Amino acid sequence: TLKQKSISNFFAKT
Amino acid sequence: MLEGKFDEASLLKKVIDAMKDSVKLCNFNCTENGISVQAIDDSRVLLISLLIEAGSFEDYRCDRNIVLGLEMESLNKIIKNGNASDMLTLVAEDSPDALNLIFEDKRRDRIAEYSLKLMDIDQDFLKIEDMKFDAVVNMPSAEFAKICRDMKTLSESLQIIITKDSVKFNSEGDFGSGSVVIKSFTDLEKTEESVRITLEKPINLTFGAKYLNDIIKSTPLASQVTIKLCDKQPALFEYQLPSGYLRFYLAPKFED
Repeated sequence: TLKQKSISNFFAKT
Repeated sequence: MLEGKFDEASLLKKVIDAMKDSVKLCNFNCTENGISVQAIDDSRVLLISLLIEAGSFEDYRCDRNIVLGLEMESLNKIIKNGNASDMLTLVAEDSPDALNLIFEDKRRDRIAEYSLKLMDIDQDFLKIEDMKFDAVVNMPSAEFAKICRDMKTLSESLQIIITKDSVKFNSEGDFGSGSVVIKSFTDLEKTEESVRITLEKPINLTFGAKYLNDIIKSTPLASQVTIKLCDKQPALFEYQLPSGYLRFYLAPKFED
């Protein structure tokens, strides 16, 4: 099954 | 002080309409170059990046950087009170507690002025590096909107599969399935009707249909949408403004 990823997984906080 | 005059309120009306269902609170960062926003939806799946460059305004000045913390629903209520063809001027002091919006009709015999209270909004700011994409699709925004709406009737997920010269939108639902295939196409007379596919690697990605149906609320902003995709990376959906853009970064669904 596919899981919805969070956008925060891909971009670092500044 | 910020003073930005749009020749027509319609641009900001469309921008706010495109964003308001995805994000509730936004910091509008005003600099001498224009106004920018980065906002993430509550479920942290969709990131919105807006840039309205000074060139999108008839007149624009911003002496010092100003952050306007705005509640989108309240802003939308005020924006809706102005006519699309009105000139719209945004005014804020250097340390503002309110944003003033002035609507003037073109004959200048009617001026409506509103003041919107500002909020202190504490938001994460994500750093978006220059991303590398394996596929880029330019297509009519209205056609993309129809596909997203149609496919959502079948499933909460939409699969985008790109091979050499075609894009397949595929939806597998409980009661049935559906797909739409579009191919590269050049319309020399109506270039906005063209479909262009630039592919380095084939793509097979799945996205939440709900988010795509939020993104397509931007359709009135531009006749074309640019979709940039890379395996297991957020997709970028971009609508060009006269000077600037409204971008959506959407996290995909995939197996761990």
